Amino acid sequence: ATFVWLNLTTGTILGSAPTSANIE
Amino acid sequence: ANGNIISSFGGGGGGGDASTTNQQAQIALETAIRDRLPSTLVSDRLKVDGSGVIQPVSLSSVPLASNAATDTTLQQVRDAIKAQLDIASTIWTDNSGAFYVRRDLVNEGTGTITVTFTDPTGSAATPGAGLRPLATTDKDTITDFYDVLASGTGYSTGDLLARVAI
Repeated sequence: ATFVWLNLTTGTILGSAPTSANIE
Repeated sequence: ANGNIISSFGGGGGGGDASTTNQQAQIALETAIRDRLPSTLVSDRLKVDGSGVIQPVSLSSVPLASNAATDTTLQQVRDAIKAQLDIASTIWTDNSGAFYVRRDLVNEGTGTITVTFTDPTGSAATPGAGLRPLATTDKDTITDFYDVLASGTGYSTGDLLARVAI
């Protein structure tokens, strides 16, 4: 599987996965 | 109308009395009017008969309202519809791993389909080898959503992130 992380608020693609502690 | 003919008043007649000929002519005229009224109304006009029931009205004799749509109006509506473009957007990728937005424009009038590719920012892009949809019928796309509690690279507190797994 491939993953892509999107920031829907800013409309951008994240270059790397976010730190797990920063999200829920 | 029969039986009403009087040659004169008081038997002798007098100046101004209607003559028998006068009255017969008048009777003939009124009879003609009486007999012709129904046929006049029936012919190309409001159709009525003696039943007292409203009969069908021919639309061909009803004038259009001043703001009614005409054949010209309808053709203008048709042309406006045919001039419309339908747009479909899908996400594609290639062997480089880059993402592309594919837009299919369908001209409703001509049926012409125009395909263009852009990068996610909307700039024109030229996909490389291995161009394929990001998700197809043999691939599942699972999207998980996250709220950002603390800022990091590419995101700030309060942003909504999505992890798309294919």
